[in-house]
Amino acid sequence: LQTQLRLEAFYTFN
Amino acid sequence: MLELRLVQGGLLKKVLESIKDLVNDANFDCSATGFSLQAMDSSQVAVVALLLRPEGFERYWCDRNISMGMNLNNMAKMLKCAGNDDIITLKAEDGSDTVTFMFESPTQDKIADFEMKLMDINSERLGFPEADYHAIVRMPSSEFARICKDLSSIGNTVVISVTKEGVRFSTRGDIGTANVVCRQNTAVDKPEEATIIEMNEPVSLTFGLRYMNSLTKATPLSNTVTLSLSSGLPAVVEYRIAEMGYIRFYLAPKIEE
Repeated sequence: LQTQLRLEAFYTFN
Repeated sequence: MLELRLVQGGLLKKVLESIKDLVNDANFDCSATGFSLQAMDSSQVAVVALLLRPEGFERYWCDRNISMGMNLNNMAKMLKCAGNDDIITLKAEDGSDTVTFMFESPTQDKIADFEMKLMDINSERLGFPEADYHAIVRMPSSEFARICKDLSSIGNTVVISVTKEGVRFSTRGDIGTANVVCRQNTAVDKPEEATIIEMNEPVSLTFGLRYMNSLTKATPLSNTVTLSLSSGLPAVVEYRIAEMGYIRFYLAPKIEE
């Protein structure tokens, strides 16, 4: 099963 | 006050066509750095980052930093009314809730202006730390678009793997599997036809083809595309806009559970 990661998992909001 | 005059107006049309399906609303920021945009798609899987530097404009005037919230579909509708060879000028008065797009035909015999309502958009900017990528692939943008389109008729995801062999694009679906391998190739007539692979470490990442196909709409902006890949990090897909800047897409990978 594949899960789509979200960008928030990698980057922080300024 | 803001006034940006872009002789290659067709370029702005292409920019909008490449992002309007991914992002609905976005703030265009105008500062000494350039005319820029950063926006995330509603599923928070892809971010588009655009920069058009001041040098690329015939006139680049903004006396203070301005952020203009626009509905990209509406903006694309207005820009569709400009000819591909038209000169496009963006104008906004201080404190105004509208932006004006002026289209001039190359022979100056037709001048049109379209006024569009701006919108308030609360958007947070993502910080992208500098990353050392395991592999960077530069290839013809049309080839990359073709591969993404072809594979999406077989499967829903693409595995992009870079090894010493080259860059492999693989998919799997109900009807079968597909693999496309592109090897480094610098023996070409024109530099933009080359495939150049810089690999520090082998890397393999999986992405949704729906997103990949969406971002290949930027293909008309550049003859080449650069894929920057690191295990466990979003890919950066960059289309350089000649002498002006770039459009970059950050795309989060899929992982096996």
